[in-house]
Amino acid sequence: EAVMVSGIAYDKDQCRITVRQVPDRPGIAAAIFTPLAAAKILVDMIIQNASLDGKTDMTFTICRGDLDQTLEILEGVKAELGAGEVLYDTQVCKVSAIGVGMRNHSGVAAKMFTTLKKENINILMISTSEIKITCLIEEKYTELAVRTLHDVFELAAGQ
Amino acid sequence: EAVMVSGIAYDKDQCRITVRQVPDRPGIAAAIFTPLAAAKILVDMIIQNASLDGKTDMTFTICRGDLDQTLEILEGVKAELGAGEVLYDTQVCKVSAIGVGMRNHSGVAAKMFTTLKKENINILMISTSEIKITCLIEEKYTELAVRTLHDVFELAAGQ
Ligand SMILES: C[C@@H](O)[C@H](N)C(=O)O
Ligand SMILES: C[C@@H](O)[C@H](N)C(=O)O
Repeated sequence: EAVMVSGIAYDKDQCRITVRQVPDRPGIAAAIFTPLAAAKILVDMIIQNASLDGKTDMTFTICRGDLDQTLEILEGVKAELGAGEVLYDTQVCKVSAIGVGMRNHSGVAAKMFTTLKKENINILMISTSEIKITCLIEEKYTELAVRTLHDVFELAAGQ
Repeated sequence: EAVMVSGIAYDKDQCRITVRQVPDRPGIAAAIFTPLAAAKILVDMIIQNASLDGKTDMTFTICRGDLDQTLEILEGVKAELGAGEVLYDTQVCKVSAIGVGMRNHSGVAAKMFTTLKKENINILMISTSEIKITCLIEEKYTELAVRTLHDVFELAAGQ
């Protein structure tokens, strides 16, 4: 019943890439990630929301060291996909509340989002699973976000 | 090194809700999920992609039984948020490839997306973590998706 948050994790070596306005039809996700996998680029978060009007944005995060190669691969793919521009943001950090049994995690999610709001930290992206609620935020707020989340979830530093 | 997919999970009791065009400023995510948590609505996936022009879509999945109450709560919030319409889709299914060590999961993701493409199954939403690559698809393709993913990842039925 009680959902326990057991730690706060963060990763500053993240770069967000968004392939804008990809057609929402079978094969597009495969066309983007097959060449990245072939180049052994470590893709971390992948987020794609539901489309409207047959187009959606495909976003994923990579390590900053892979940015140039990733952009080069995507330039090649984008024309063939009929996608719009490829945007990227290197000043981001991934912050996650980790727990177990977070299947009913709406309370934990609400608490995490409220904590960030109180510090005026904008949430750029959200992705959740049963063990993690992950927010992408601007890198400059990393220390503030991690410290206040530790306090709110009553965790010792380093958890 | 080798990323092992240990199972394919699926959940047909899913309903996708999208709050369209929410302002991308601190407090919005908190304003949506706090009342849902207070009503004890079990929120499963939460997906929010990066915004353009200061607006983004907030999508999450719930059990179908919670649809009416969720829509009612969101109607109350949407005006205060300045959000656009609330859309929903009850004919969806969440299919996930589960593994360990999927930090380098771009190969597994590419393989999953390619498998769905070959069956002409459109991927409506994507969300990933180190242990899961999750795709939302139309419910009618559930059996086909689960069976072909088992084959491609060489899993026994029931894994
Ligand atoms: C947008 C992308 O996910 C597309 N729907 C596909 O199936 O590949
Ligand atoms: C869109 C929503 O995530 C908003 N950026 C917030 O911080 O609440």
